[in-house]
Amino acid sequence: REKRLTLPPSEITLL
Amino acid sequence: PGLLEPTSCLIRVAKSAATLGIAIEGGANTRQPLPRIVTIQRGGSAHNSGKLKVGHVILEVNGTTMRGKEHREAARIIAEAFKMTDKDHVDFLVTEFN
Repeated sequence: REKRLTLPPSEITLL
Repeated sequence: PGLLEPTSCLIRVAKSAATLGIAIEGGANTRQPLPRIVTIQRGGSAHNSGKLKVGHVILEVNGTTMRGKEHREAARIIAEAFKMTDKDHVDFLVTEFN
């Protein structure tokens, strides 16, 4: 099982 | 370098506009562990430099690693690098590979 499948998506920040 | 070693590239962005003009996603403890550029705004410094691209993964900013940095911390480091008045540019070490 791939670990990244359990990780949440990220928010997006405008810089 | 081995075939599996990602190629990285140092890109210097001059502070040519009032904003940097990039949107990033990702950071430690997310599906995208290093910040990745998802948007480049027309008229921003990044767009003017012509070298940063959507899809670039940011490895370092002015020599500071993005590895292990959560999203907000990575965003803060990039924002501060742009605000710092002692430099007229920001150096990004990027790779096109995830």
